[in-house]
Amino acid sequence: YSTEQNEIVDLPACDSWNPGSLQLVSKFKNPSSSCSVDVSAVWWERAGAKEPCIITACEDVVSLWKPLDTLQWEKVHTWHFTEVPVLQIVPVHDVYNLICVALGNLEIREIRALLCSSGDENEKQVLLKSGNIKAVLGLTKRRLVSSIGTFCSQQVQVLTFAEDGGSKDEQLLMPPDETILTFAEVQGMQDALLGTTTVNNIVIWNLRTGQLLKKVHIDDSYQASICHRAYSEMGLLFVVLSHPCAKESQAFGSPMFQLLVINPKTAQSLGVLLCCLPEGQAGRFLEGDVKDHIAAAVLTSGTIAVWDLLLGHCTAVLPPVSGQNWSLVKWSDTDSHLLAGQKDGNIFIYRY
Amino acid sequence: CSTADLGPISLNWFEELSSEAPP
Repeated sequence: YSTEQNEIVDLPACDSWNPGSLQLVSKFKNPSSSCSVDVSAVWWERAGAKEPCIITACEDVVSLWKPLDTLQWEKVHTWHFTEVPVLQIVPVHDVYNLICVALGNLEIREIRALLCSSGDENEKQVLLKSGNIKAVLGLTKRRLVSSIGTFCSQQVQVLTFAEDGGSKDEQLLMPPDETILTFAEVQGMQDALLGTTTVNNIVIWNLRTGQLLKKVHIDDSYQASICHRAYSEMGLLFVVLSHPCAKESQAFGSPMFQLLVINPKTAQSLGVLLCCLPEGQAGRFLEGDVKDHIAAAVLTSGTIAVWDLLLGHCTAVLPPVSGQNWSLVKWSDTDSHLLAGQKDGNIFIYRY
Repeated sequence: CSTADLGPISLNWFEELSSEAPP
């Protein structure tokens, strides 16, 4: 960041965040012997009623938990994985009773759909993709985008599920000739898709036609940026990035999230906000999630921190609970709750 | 820095880029 940009970065004073803005709603433990890797909230239909359920993923098992009246959770389905470990849950929006998972060792090798057969409620898994998968994201309108391969041999595919999660349709997007790191949908523009690449470009596609519309080179200060969320407003694109590989700087400490504004017509961009840790907090970005204008990150210190991107500062800090570091953080898609997980399978649900 | 540095802005950027980009 240049000196001019320093002036618009809002570093909060120590007392400007409120730890009380996160209230514990419920918690449960997934008694798996393997390491907990992801958590997500999904709508699931049982006996004709749609319920907000929690999906937990350990390396060798994925479980679906349904809510009971007493703020407790009951495990209702499990899918087992004996050959390739689970890396992440990939929620697909607007389709009920289906969740996707990415499997692999460090890099994604398979994407599978997890579902239940309607007659006997038995758990099933279907292999959707296999290969050298670099990025995957579930989109609105029952779509799943993935990129397979690198550089010139890359294929970018959009798979559309039927309403019942069954038969599907596939479309190719024009590859950008540079390896894709992450995808992000543009909120409110269901035909626009963004991707970040290994050479610090943000690429923009038209999902309806498969066209590659623009490449936007962003600041080289941070490599391997992850795009979490994008919004289009008044002819500009607002993009929320995180920088897991960023080095600490004296001026800002470790940057956690950055809000960029892009003019898609001219491919010019500008940093408008850099979210850093409040005074007294240490650590680097481990993983994070953004919902609307609220961003949450797990730090290497084992703490979770939350930023309001409209206010421009950190609003809550959640230190490790019961002496155990946090390792997962996700916003719920079914309500305004924050899901926080620990490696041993403990899941805590907070109201923000 | 201001949005003036970003050049001319178009509210219909998505449609315009789609009509300009190769099919």
